[in-house]
Amino acid sequence: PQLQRLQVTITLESQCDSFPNISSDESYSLLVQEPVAFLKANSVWGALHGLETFSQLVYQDSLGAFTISKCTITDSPRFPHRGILIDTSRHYLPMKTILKTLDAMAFNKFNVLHWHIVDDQSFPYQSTTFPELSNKGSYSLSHVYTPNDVHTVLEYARFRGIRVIPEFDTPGHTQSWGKGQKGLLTPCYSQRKQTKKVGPINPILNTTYTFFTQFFKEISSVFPDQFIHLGGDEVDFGCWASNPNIQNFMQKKGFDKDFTRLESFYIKKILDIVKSLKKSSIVWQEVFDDKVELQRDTVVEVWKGEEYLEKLKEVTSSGFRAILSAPWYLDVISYGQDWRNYYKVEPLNFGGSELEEKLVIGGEACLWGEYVDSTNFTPRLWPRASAVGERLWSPKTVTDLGDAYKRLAAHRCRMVSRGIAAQPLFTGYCSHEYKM
Amino acid sequence: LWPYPRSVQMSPQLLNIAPDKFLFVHGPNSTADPFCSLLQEAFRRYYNYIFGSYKWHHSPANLGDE
Repeated sequence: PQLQRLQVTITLESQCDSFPNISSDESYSLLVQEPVAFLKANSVWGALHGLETFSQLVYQDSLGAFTISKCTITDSPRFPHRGILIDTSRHYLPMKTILKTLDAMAFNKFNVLHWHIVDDQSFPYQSTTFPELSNKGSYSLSHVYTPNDVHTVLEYARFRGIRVIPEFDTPGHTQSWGKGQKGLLTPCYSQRKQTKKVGPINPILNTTYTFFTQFFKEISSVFPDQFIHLGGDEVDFGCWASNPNIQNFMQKKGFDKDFTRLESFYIKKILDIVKSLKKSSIVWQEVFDDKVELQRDTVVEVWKGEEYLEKLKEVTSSGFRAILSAPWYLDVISYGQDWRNYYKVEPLNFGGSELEEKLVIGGEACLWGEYVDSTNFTPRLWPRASAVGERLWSPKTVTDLGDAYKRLAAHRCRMVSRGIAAQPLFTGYCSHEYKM
Repeated sequence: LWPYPRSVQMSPQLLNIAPDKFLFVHGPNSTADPFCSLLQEAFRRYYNYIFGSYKWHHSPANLGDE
């Protein structure tokens, strides 16, 4: 018996020309029988996942003949937000690396590229409104993402059903911004004298907010996704505390030397700017911890420490949506099969109500870039992120580590055969080994 | 399969696939335009993923007008 065709039918609005979003229907069904197999999906986003599954069903027997088992599959994701964080500031990642990552994400049914595009170390995003930001803030003039590069990433991702959410982290993590935008960062003082050092964004100047209104206007038109990640993590208050103008401002506002209140003042203004552009915000958990007045549609990303389940409970019981990344910092490495630890995480084990569980919209595997560039990026990410991918896609009951090992070892070889330099899980071989 | 789907029913019956004859086609009632470049490109991509090694050893396969 022969399989001659795969007939693909989109049953509702195809959305062929649109971008995926948080509410996209990614479900599909697959019926493999002779002579025609049927793939049905409500939108193209489900069809893309169905094609990936279909491709995984086909294998070559010992004589090299292509074979598939008759089967019926119905499928849909457990969580709508399944992300990979890449960091292009600590090291510049070439376009080829980013596009390969999007390929691998599609193989694992991830649907969000969280692009932590700038940070203290470099500002590779080439802004059309403020070109000096990357002219002065990038590692070099060739270590930038031009508008054309960004467009390429957006379209390459769309063709794989992947959303691109940019992160412009402020008020901390902004040293590179100061090089191309004078007056944006806070001057630091020592013994009442101004030093050459600068700290976080200067929150007390009107010019700061004029700048960010223009900047985020550009970002909201360049990136089509509904969400912009605004960061808000790890703000060092030392420089703010040293600055007499900030001290006066704090006194006038009655902040009583509580710099979390100054940070909240700043973040609230940035959130309002983004809201005025009809976009929604994602923030790191400190913004929630510091009791910033958040809009109801703000999403809180939980990233800190071991007590992430308690934090998920806290965030969702306050009525906010949450994304979990704390247990999935893949830049932290160790000897052995650490993918098992990522796989064993259960994001909903926080004793939440049904409503609170629904507010956990998914999670992200994060590969921060301090010790990662294009030489080691892909093997460090894959297949370790695949474990996170299955946790976020498959039913809660899929937890058998022995079965997962066998499937993941095969999946890793499949990624290798498709040109992804995924590292091995353990000893063994692939029928098609990686070719440099 | 990875990630594992919500529901899978496998049969022991096997089907052969001839790479040079196999086609991805749009269903007659599909709401997707046959020229939907997102799907057309996905068909091309997945043909290569599935039969890449075949193509390597044989002449390029026919994707078909459909």
